[in-house]
Amino acid sequence: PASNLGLEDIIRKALMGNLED
Amino acid sequence: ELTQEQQTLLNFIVDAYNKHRIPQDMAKKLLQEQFNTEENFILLTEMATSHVQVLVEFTKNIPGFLTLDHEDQIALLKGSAVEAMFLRSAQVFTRKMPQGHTELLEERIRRSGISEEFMTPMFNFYKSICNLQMMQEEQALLTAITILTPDRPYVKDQRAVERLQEPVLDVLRKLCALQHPQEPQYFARLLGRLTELRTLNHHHAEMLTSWRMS
Repeated sequence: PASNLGLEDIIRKALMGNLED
Repeated sequence: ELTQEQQTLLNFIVDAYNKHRIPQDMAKKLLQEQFNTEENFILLTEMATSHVQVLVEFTKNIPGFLTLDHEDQIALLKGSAVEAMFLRSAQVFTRKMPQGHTELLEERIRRSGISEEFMTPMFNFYKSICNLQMMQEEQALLTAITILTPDRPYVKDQRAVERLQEPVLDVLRKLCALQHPQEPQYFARLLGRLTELRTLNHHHAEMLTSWRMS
């Protein structure tokens, strides 16, 4: 789950992806 | 008055800020369900994750941000995430909410297991934001300014970040003068909250450690 990721991982994933899609 | 260019920048940032919010169903969970301490911890952690995702989506829409060096983008987001999160969550205590909701939320945070020494500065911050009675535009601009802080750790091209932050500061300064003509100190008071946020940010790592322990 996302809650197990570190802050940087969450940021990198969010920067790469597009949550709006 | 704001120039056309400044008005466009303002509209862009405010639209992005309003568009990217914590999903409603997650926000509702905070109010509707009862949790034991562990479940409460998990819920607040999920909220924090969602906050970061929302923050990144907002930040991608700040004009010029995606033109920065990719690693600098990450350094800025890492350095500001906690501050932006406190700023966004302070809104909860600023807005007029249905009766009892604010108390319920406060109770949930107070029972999260975070120790009192961290709780007090956090609620003091929420109170000081509440006292400012910020407009949505001011909140959005202040968040953008927080994110575009050039002196975060590991930022390589600080000058490029400054070039993005300065026009946003100018818009906020003008907006404050326009919206609070009777309060010449209002802009300075807003910037003062940024200092307070930095202090909260410094305490945050320590706070998380003590929270996990308890």
